[in-house]
Amino acid sequence: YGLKALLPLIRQEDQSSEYDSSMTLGIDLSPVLHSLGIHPNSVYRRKVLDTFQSPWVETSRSEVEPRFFTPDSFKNIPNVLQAGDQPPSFNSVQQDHAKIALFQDETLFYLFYKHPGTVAQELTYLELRKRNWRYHKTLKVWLTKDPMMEPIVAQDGASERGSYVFFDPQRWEKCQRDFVLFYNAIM
Amino acid sequence: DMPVSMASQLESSLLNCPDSLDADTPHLFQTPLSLPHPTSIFFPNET
Amino acid sequence: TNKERMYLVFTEWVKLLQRVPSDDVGVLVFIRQMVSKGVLDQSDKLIEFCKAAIELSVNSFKESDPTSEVFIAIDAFSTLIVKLLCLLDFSQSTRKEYFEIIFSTITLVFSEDQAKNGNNFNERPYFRLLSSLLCEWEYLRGHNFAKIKDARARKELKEFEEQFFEVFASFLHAYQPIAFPGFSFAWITLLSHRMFLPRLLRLPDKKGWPKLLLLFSDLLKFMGQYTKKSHVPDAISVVYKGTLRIFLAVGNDTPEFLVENHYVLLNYLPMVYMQLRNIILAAFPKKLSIPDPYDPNLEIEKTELCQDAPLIFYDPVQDLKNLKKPVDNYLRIPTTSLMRTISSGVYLNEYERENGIGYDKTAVDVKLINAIVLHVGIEAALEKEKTSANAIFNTESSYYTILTNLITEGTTEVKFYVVQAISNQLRYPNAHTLWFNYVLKNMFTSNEWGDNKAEIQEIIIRTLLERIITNKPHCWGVIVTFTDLLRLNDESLADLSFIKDIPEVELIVRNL
Repeated sequence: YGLKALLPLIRQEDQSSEYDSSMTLGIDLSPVLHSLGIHPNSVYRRKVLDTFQSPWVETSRSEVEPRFFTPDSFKNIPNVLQAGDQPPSFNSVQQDHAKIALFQDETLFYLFYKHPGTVAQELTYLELRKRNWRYHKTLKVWLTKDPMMEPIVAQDGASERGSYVFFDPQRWEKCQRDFVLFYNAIM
Repeated sequence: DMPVSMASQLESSLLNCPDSLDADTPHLFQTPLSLPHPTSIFFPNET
Repeated sequence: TNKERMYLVFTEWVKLLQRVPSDDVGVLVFIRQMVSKGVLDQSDKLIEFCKAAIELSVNSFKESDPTSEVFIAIDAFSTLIVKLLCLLDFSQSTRKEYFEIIFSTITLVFSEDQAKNGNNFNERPYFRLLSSLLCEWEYLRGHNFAKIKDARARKELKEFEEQFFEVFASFLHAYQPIAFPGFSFAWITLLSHRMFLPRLLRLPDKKGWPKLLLLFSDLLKFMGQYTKKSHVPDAISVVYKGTLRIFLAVGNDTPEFLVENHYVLLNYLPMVYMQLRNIILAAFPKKLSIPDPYDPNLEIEKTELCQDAPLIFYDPVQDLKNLKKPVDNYLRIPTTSLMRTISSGVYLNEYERENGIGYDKTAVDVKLINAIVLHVGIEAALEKEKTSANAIFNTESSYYTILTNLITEGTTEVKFYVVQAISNQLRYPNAHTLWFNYVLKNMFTSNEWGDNKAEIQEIIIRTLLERIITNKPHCWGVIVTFTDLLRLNDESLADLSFIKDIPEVELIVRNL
């Protein structure tokens, strides 16, 4: 019960003999806290249990839908999307396709990034192309020509240099960039 | 000591450990727009 | 057969839910027909139908192509349960009984499956069933049951909510890892489920806490039972890692749960998990901003926060067993005969295995010692409120002497556990931390121990040091107390023989 009992813990080299030090002395918790979304020094302490994906990092492969409530006023909105005084209903691809054309760019980008692998992603892709946006395969972002400037096509005709407007999904805003665009990189 | 049968059951539980996809909210009814669709491999496949 | 007819009805239910949203009128009509046409009109029919539905759902999971939607039938069943709890008329039986019948049926199928399949049992479908049940309940109860238009039904459901989680937690307790090892990882994931753990933590008046304590103790007991110091089975170390993250998340969201339940949690936490112990003991109420324990000008006696006693959710007096009266009488009127009763009452009849640092078994009732020490601390803080500070901050007071007598008359093991129990109270600045800091400092410098002095001092240093050499977090009260001991002017710690004997320890003490 005295200090000698602590020796195996203190002497790191032969820790394997007596105790599993990761459970006794423990570990540096900062990576664990970070994986939980806990930042001890930040003033604002965000609750993490409401979006807790799993007890283990390895099984926390995707975000999980947290508890939320959709007020009625968000659901049955009449007189929008040319639905007349009925709230719009989304129950057939043909009708829905027409409605998609009524959405503003940001809404299309939202549907494209939020619902991967769905009909919505495909339809928004088609609609954005119609609006002269092009999807960059490697950058995985949408871009369109800056109307103010005509790009200069390269000699070999495989690319052009000019000023483009990108939609940045991380910052959720459009930003202008000078850029060399290779035609085979977009779709 | 942990009985052998218990240890192997614990092992199989570890192998089948549920992940966050198993814990996600169920969505039985899919509107046509949210139905799965083979989109381009270049598109982002995680929200 | 009847079972096949049940399969058919359930299959129709699954298809319906894929075609219309769950709050579509067609869903209500289907349920009404299930009742009116005798599928769900009586308990035995309900049991038969649920059994069929679960078996069909679990089989469909096992037979589906893993990349497809393997949980459709299971999710449909959890939707049905919540719909029934919401829509049926419960004038004859209560929602709680109805829910328990359904849950019992799930348990029947679940345990038969485990028994039949042994190692090939797959926990995932049952996990999904319970997880979706929580999600469906959350969907129904959203925004205080705003979806329920009928005022009476809404009122009943609000009242039922606590019972919903009570029943859920009771069955989760039944599924604990020691009982169903093949369900262990699903069980831990359910315990920490985003629609369960935060709900139970935040039910009004802490109504969810007793169940949570029960479940956390199930988890800690399971880990404790199978944690060998030298060899920890891989699965147990994965359990430990998950438990660590859960406790960190609880400590972040609702530290008050750890603050007010440290006594119960530590009763089940194996002593080798020193960092997990620090995580529990280092928690402090969210609204407090505590002074820097390393501040050289800090004096615990002058720390304002140390006037208030910490909240203790579970009163240790319940665990004093037949020592309650002798202890309370001693605190009022200390006599040697009472003390003898207490000192001789802390031993076990036979050894118990105890995974400790430096020992493997114990002949002492550790829980009882923890209860006595904390109870004395609680009473001391109350006494200070009632009478005055020096009624307890003096080495003649019965609150102090009960502890020193326990140490004097006890074996080395008793000395060790009393000092450990005292150190468990050295937490964030509060009245208990202040008083136990006083107790430990006076014990360390006291000359009443005779030739026991060195042994007691060494146990005190060991107990504090093991909490400081552990990775963060460290307890505010432990740092302050150890600093006080380091500052003792009459004797420098590093010169004490039992420290000089161990160069590594001497080095640490000198650095500190």
